[in-house]
Amino acid sequence: MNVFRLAGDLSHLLAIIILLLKIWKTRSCAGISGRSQILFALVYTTRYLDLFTNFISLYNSVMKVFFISTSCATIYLMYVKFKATYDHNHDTFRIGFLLIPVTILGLLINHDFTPLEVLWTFSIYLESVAILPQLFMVSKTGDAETITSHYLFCLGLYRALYIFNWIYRYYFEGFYDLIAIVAGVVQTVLYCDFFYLYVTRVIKGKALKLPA
Amino acid sequence: GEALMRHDEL
Repeated sequence: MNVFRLAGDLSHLLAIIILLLKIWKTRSCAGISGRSQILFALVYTTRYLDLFTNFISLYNSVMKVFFISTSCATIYLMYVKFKATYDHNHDTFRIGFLLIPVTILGLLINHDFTPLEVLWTFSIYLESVAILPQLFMVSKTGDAETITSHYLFCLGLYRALYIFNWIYRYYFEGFYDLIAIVAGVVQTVLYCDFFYLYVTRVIKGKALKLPA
Repeated sequence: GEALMRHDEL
């Protein structure tokens, strides 16, 4: 565990707390892509199956359980409790376009052709693109609530911090995982446009409106 | 081993 890794995990944790608080306090999931949330739930459930096979640390297990349970809770809030506020007209990204290639890639390029490893790899690839329905939704409506943009910023920052963690681990532990690194870089690059808008607008107290 | 190092990350 290094400082980048810890900061990344905390940023990830904060993103999820912001999202749940936004939905709970405003009693609304307007502006949130249910499709991205389904993909994230799929990411966590397929990656953290190792909870049942090997124990790493209490920190590790607690975080994994947290990510799985909060992603299921988010889906419950969006599709059951606050269903009426779900903006499905703007949430139209076809997730099959992501799921099919990611499944094929997971089957072809993995560390080990075993169910657990293929699912782990699938999860890494899927996570890198899971935000696309959400970014598509923001670009379609042309804006995002400030709280939603804080959520997106923390979620994007988490993987960017992991890149520094991987650089650190490469130099100090001689460890690197090419699958995670390539997917993590792709994931971070997808947020770049959003990061630019966040820094130039939201930080200065303006709403996140996309240029026409 | 290496798999454990990967699975340590979240």
